[in-house]
Amino acid sequence: MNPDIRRERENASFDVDKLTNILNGGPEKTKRRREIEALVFSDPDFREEDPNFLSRSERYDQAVRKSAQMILKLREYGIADPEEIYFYKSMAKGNHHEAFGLHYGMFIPTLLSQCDPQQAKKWLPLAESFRAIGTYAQTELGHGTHLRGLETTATFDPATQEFVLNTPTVSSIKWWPGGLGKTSNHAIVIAQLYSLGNCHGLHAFIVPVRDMTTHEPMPGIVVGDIGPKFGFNEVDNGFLKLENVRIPRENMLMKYAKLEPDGTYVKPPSSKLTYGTMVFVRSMIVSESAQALAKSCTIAIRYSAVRHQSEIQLGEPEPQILDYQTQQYKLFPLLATAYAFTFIGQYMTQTYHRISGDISEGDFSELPELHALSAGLKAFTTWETNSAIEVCRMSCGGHGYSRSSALPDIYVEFTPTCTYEGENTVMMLQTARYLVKSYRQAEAGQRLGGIVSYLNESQDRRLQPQAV
Amino acid sequence: AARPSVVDINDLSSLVEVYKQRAALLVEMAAKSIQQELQNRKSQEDAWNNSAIDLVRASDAHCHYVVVKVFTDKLGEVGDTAVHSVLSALALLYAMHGITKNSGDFLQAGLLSVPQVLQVSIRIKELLSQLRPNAVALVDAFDIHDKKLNSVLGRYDGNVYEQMFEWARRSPLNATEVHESFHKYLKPLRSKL
Repeated sequence: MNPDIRRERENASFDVDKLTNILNGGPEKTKRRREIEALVFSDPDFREEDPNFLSRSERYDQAVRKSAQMILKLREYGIADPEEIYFYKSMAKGNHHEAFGLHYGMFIPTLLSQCDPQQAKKWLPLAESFRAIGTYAQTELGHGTHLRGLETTATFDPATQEFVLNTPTVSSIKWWPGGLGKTSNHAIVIAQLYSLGNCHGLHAFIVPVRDMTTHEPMPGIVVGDIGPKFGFNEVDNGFLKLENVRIPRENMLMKYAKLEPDGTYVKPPSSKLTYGTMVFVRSMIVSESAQALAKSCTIAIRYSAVRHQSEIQLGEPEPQILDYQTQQYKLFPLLATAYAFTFIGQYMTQTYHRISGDISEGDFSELPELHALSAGLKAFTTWETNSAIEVCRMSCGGHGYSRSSALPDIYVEFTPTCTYEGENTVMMLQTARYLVKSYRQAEAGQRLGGIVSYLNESQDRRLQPQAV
Repeated sequence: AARPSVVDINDLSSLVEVYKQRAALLVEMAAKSIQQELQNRKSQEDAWNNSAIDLVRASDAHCHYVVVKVFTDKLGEVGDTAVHSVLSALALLYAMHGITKNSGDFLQAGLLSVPQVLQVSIRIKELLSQLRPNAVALVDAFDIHDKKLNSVLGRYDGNVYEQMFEWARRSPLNATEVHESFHKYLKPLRSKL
């Protein structure tokens, strides 16, 4: 071990394992996480060529191989707990993304939450056995966070009991979904539902995009990879053009909204139901911010402990760059931020699980606050982390520019979090809408609950007689 | 806005309080901006759009307050004194750094005085020195395995330069001592000059 870094560890004033246990949520969690990670890094099947030395196609190929192996290994080890799956996968993926990411992250969860019993009986076994490999196609070439602007149409034809799906304009071509380009043979397509001449807004439809045997595109489907990106080299983000594609009526996900055979539309019981998924995904992104910043700080601070440069005392040996106040001022506030975001990530996950329980009892009262907070924190933490990773990279000097530092990879794989799952400015304005609404309620004398109750306090303070 | 009676900048709960008041004031400013626009006979939508900068700032301040508060609350769960001490220093640094980065808000709202903000800057330097001996241990605590970090610079054993040289030797460009482009282009070029 490098003597500098050995000495750093010997000088620590606290027990590192104790702090690791706090970060992991207890010693048992730490032990289990390490066990699961060891399953991966001791497994020769996951030995790989450094992606930085591969072409795009070779990277995608290696990613599909690793994804396929993960599926088999997870079953083999009987790992089913979502958190443990996350530990296993993040170890196997390293700093890169998974080719089957959306199949797990969106396709299966949407089937679980939006299929009626018959649909679930048909589709879940297909999805879990990977005969149906799916993605989630919502965003369009010309439309993103503003869902009401989506143009893809699904028009019901009572005569044939089918929907006819179209992307009627260039701007309506589905664009970005991970795994859509080359991997998936099905997509959950979000489209405007038209029936009997009426538009009933956005609904989800299962659309076969490739033949399940030959993997060839289906009739009326134009599908492919959108080309190289800043990062996400392992993922075939794709485009999907629909030209009068017909699917049976049973392919509209009907757990909530329904369409009768005669074309009559039955509204879902509550429009809030899709919020739950959004809140969950955004809470996960908050934890991702913490993880990316923790990695970046680990790299920059360890490197700053072994790198010697210039001089502080004339004629003395070159000091560790970590001894320069400017280097500390760059990195230590970011280290503090990594801890802050780890704890807020834990808070969001705990709050989500707590309120999910309420929601399943039909109590939606805290959902608006959680929805507003998760949107705001997703934006707040990803913006901060995005610029923080760049500071870490710069603080490593020229070597930070080398792919061997992993900092360029961490940056390009993380930065999309500022855009996907809701563009950050839009997220901040969503939070603001809730804050202004709460402010006005407080102004009208209403007592507020939850984390915005402080808006009452400022009202109260204004009403108190001021000392003269 | 009424300034909190006493702000002890070394007291985290006091700092949480000023973050809270900053959030409340920015939310109020945004709401008043919308109100003002409406009074200027703007539509609700235009009033909202013309206040968007204030609205984003209000959300940002709200989120900042929540993060500082949750970090502070977390300390209450930490039993080990040595760990509590180092985490407290980190929490103070996080809160104080946020104040210096957004000092305009705190000063404009009268939540802190100029001398207090200067005091915060001095206190940050002290915290940097205080944290310096524990910096490596604090990142070790994240417990990110080398295989997951996949970084030559951030290796646990610190043997950066040896490994960096090994990594470079494996670059595909080094598969042959003489790259094929030499025979394909450079040699013919010379023969033509």
